[in-house]
Amino acid sequence: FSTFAGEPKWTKQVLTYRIVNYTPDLRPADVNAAIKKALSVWSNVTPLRFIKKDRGDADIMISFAARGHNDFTPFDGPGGSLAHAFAPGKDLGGDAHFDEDETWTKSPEGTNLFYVAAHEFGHSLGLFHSKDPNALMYPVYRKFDPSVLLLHQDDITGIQYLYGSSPSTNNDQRESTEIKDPTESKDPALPNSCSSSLTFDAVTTFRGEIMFFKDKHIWRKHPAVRTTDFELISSFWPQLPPGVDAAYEIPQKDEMVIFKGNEFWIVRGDAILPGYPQKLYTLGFSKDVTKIDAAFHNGIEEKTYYFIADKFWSYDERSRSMDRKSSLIRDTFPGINGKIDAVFQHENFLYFFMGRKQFEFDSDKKRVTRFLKTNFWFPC
Amino acid sequence: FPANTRQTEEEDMQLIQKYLENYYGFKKDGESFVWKSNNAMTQKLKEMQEFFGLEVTGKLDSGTLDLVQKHRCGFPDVAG
Repeated sequence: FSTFAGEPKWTKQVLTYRIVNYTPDLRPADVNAAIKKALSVWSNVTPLRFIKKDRGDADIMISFAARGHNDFTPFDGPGGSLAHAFAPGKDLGGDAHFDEDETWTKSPEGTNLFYVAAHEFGHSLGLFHSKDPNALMYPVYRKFDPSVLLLHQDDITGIQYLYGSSPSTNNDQRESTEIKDPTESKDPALPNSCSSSLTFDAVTTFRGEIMFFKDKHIWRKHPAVRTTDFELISSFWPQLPPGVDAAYEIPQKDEMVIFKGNEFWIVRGDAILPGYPQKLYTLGFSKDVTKIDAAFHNGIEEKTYYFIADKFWSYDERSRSMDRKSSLIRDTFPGINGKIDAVFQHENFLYFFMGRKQFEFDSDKKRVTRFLKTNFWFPC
Repeated sequence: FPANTRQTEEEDMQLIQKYLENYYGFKKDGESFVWKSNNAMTQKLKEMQEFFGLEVTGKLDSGTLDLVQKHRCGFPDVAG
């Protein structure tokens, strides 16, 4: 295998893709299925996950075009060059273009879209061509044989060199426990995301998604996507106890901090950093503080806010110092009165969760702008 | 009559030149192409034959011609 010069790769694990237009050779549903399956070839062997977007920008923009198509690499008519894709990066980076002058099929006859797309997404993720004639990343198209495993060891070694392997056991768990929408699950023990009495233990952003913690589960929601993923916390971080108290993300460090009782862990991706858990007082709290209710990190102020009962402390990342004394929540966040369960920041708003209620707080206007249900973010 | 090989040779030449331009960063430098062991095109042809595990002859033999006709990914085989 080989990578592009400089080894460009995505620094996040959740990537978005969008099918910008469709070939008339296949039904749109067949194109969607082929593309989704081609991406899963790579997500099955890495921690990467792909989310389909139907509008706006996406990391991997997928399109069909003939001859010249505004990327200084025109196609050459039927045969010859079938498709091309660009190394990870912004704008054109990661995008995949398919030659409309080919006859795209979903069978071994003609040019099989799934097979070509799987190769091109190897480029979108950072793999260059392989010299191994059995590898998917070999540049020449061979008749597609659906009975043969698409990825050769050479491809797997290459992609895992860039992104590591999938948490395979967790992945199995994740497979078995990943329920698209718990409202469909019949297991009463599972929380129902559309219940009006839904409450959360903690909520935080996480690498572009929003994570809602509840008992031993999490919902993962990408703001631009309708659906949510429902998973066991242990499928990500087996060492973490269920029923966490609080969580927040420091995007600049690609870290998430998770609290339970008087301990906290720091995770990066699905790895817990070594040396954790640590005790709360190591953050600068007095020793009589035994737990916190909620927390969020303001990346602009570079301050982290910790909420306990009706008060809060803030930690200044620049001066690396914790407030000497607490402040009343309602003084700084008018309209937020009393103990909160969870809080997170999205764009310029804070979302405070108190029992079954959610308050949208405008950080500029310093006031509550909307009262929302706790399941506001879910497709109920 | 001996087949008019002149025409096909010309076509083959254009085919391989286009292939090496597209996938091996060959830049035609204006000189009319003559098979010399050290000229740019021969070097690029050897590079391609090496990548595909063909016999590295620097010549447009049948194995190389066959491969050049195959459908493939439009991305180069060597870093641009």
